[in-house]
Amino acid sequence: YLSGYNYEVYHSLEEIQNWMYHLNKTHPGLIHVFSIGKSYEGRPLYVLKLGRKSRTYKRAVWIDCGIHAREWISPAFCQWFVKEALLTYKSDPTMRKMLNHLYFYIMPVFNVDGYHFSWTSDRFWRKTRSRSSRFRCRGVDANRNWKVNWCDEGASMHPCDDAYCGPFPESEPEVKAVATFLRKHRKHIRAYLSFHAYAQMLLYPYSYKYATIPNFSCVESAAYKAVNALRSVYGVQYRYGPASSTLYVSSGSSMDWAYKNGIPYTFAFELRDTGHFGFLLPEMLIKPTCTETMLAVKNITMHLLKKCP
Amino acid sequence: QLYSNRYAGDKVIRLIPNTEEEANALKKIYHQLKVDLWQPSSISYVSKGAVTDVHIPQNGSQALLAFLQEANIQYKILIEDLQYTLEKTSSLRPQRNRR
Repeated sequence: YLSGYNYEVYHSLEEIQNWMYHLNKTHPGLIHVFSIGKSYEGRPLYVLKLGRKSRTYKRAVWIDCGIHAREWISPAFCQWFVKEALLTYKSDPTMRKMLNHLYFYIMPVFNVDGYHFSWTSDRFWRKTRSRSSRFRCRGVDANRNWKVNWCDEGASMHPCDDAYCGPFPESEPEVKAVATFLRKHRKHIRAYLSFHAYAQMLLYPYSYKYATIPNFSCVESAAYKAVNALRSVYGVQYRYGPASSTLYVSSGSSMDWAYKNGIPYTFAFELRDTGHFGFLLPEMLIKPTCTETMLAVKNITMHLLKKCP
Repeated sequence: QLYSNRYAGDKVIRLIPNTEEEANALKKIYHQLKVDLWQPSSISYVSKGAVTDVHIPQNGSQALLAFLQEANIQYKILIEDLQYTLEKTSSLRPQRNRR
């Protein structure tokens, strides 16, 4: 499935799940697939644990993709990351060090119901697919549903809005499942990375307020080096900075929640492009987008391993 | 045809309101026309100087464009026909696949 699976096309949810099942069987030394719960519509929420198996304590990095259904380049990157990790583990000293020293928890499709819906019905669907008996509109913005300044500025109380925060924090089973997992493992999760599209940005906390994080120095230098590394591949410029001032203020985001809950290094990527194709990034741009982003992620990981407390 | 051709004639338009008055006017019409905002994620973010990319269905695009012209709000059409772009980007696959 490394050479037979096409990482340069977008895959349906079923294809991605089959890919995970296969990797779980064929790479037992580096991959373990497990479910952390079920989506609103009853689909399993799969996570890949990637890294050399070790009895000794290892820290971890969490990576999630596909929080917003229509951002298809995001799950494509998660698959690319796993592929690159497996392909280069033996040949690339950096990747070997990463997988030997850390575990990576990769959630290729966070919003499984929304992703499936964007494949079958509405290509531009964003939210989850939960229903409420009180309202005619479905879905909650899974990046406004976290318990951090929940439903304040930058989120909407209206169920029909795309930035709807939900009836209460962690109302979405997908959010609840990931939050539960991260709470349980927060002592050894060192970094949280979340992938979205589109804007070409690398963001760090805070989203919900204009303020500087206590460990700004290490986070900012990691981001600075990462965007430089990214640009070195094809010359693509990414802006970086706190989400509130670089993008806009939004409350209830996963990145802010992870940071508030003790994960010291949290980032959100907004991948290509800046509007020419928007959510319709052509498949021929999957490879360059993922290649440059891969370098940025490796850069961040190594910086955090070597330079940050 | 992908998605039963439902996006035929839909457009994606980029606007950057120059004043708060323009931003407020855009928010109002976005609500009225029930647009799909690509950027930012919420109508509440629409403000002076902020880039907004809006996906407007075919039956609303004439009304929006007429409004923009009357209000003298600068705009750029990013995607002229969303269905066409959807079909085209789906066919832009790497050479290896075609072989």
